[in-house]
Amino acid sequence: EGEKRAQALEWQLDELSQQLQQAEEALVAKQELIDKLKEEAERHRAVLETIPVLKAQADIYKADFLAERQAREQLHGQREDLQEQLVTLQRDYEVLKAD
Amino acid sequence: EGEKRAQALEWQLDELSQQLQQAEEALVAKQELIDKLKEEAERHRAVLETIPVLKAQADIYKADFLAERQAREQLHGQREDLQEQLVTLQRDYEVLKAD
Amino acid sequence: PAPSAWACRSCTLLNPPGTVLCAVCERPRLAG
Repeated sequence: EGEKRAQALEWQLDELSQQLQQAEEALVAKQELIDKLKEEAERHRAVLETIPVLKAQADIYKADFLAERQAREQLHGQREDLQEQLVTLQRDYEVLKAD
Repeated sequence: EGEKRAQALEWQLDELSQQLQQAEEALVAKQELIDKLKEEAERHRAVLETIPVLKAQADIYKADFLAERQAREQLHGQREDLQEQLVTLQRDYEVLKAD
Repeated sequence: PAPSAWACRSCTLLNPPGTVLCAVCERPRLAG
């Protein structure tokens, strides 16, 4: 009887040893996956840190663009005024010359 | 004899069952960490996708800024020329008037 | 008790007794 029970237990022990072996191999594989995911997260964090810099750069270029455009519009107005003054003076000059 | 062996095997079986239980619980913990890291990687990927857009935006503002600056410099030159022409004509006009 | 077949809680695959990870989604037997 005892021998039979011992046989059955031995068989179960084998089963359990295999299962434990599987579980330990699975733990190693899961840990490798965790290490890989952590490395990827590290790489991502480094790239994500460049986002505020890119946003600041875009904002600076936008501000410079708007300032330049305002200055250009101002210059455009001044040039128009000078153009008009020149035409008027040109006409007065011609009239005076004719006189 | 058989009974004694069965006892010893039973004891080993308990041992192994506990080890297997611990290994499977450790697997659960690692799986939860993997799930968390995968979610974080997904979130990071979504944010990383905005980087090319930000770069393109900065490039567009830079190009617009350079174009505006070139136009402003051109206008600045034209305004200087008109200013000079006006001064010259002003002087000729005065001379003619005096005559 | 002899180990029995188990259904994965994530993909519901019925896995054979004595395995610790789901054969399809590789999630542990006890994982939620």
